[in-house]
Amino acid sequence: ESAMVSGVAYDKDQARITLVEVFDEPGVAAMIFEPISRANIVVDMIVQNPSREGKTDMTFTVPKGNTEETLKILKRIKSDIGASGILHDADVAKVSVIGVGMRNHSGVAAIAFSALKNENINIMIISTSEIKISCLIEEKYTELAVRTLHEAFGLDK
Amino acid sequence: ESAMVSGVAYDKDQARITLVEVFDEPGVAAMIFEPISRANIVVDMIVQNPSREGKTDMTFTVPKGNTEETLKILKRIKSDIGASGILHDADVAKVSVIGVGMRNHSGVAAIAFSALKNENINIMIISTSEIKISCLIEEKYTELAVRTLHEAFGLDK
Ligand SMILES: C[C@@H](O)[C@H](N)C(=O)O
Ligand SMILES: C[C@@H](O)[C@H](N)C(=O)O
Repeated sequence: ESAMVSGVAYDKDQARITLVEVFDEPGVAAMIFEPISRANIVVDMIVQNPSREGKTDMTFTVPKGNTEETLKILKRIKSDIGASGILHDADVAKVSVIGVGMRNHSGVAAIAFSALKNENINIMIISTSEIKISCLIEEKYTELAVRTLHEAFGLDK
Repeated sequence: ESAMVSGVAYDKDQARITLVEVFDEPGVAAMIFEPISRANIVVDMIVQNPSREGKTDMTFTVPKGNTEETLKILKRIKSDIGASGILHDADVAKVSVIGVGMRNHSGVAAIAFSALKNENINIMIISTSEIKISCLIEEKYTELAVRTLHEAFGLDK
């Protein structure tokens, strides 16, 4: 399993924005990202879980410097998308485990998540793709997380 | 923006599993994926949003044929992770928009999400990486979603 992982990356220039309990109807996601795209704000992670009782949270990350501008845009559309709140947190960083052919995430995920647990680092957001497992954690733990993930996958030899 | 997109992919062999309101404490994610990895179940998407009041939903996808086995594993750990419920849905498919250098997701996301809205296709889950924006939708809309995404990014020429 760990042979599949080729590196660990991090990005401290992320701020997390969460739209709380938006309507789960076609068009809501477009209403959120169209004005953000028009403002040329670079969005990195977008994470949405299935809704319960017709509402769901939508979370995404932007560069820390774009937080205020993004919040201004979202306040204008808040009632259209039915959001009960807009939360944000700039004390975050993204750490990612990278590997080619990671089709089976569960093995790599289990190693990565328990490495973070061993250092008592809480995972706020998880998002995966074929080549990467990304976690948003508290920014102060970035270096510790990168070191412990390197060790967990034997990359520090 | 659309020049960045090189293709659209889909995978109908996905079933969605959601653990409702797990404890948001270090170690919970490891407790979920360690037994799943030991059972050699291939996990594709893993999606988790930040918690509210110390609890959050954790969603992931497995091949449709592994749904029962996965649910059996989760029932054994349900109380350890504090889950108030375990939901699953096999009537789903993953559609993804693929492009290199997609660092700025908001533009591509805005086009993809409005293409799905125009066909009244609801997005259940969203997960992104540098090269891909993936959405889980109802399985019956797979071909319609792929066609409309092709058109939206001018890939059908
Ligand atoms: C919440 C949002 O993703 C909604 N389901 C949509 O399709 O736009
Ligand atoms: C919910 C889960 O991700 C938890 N925060 C953990 O770190 O394991």
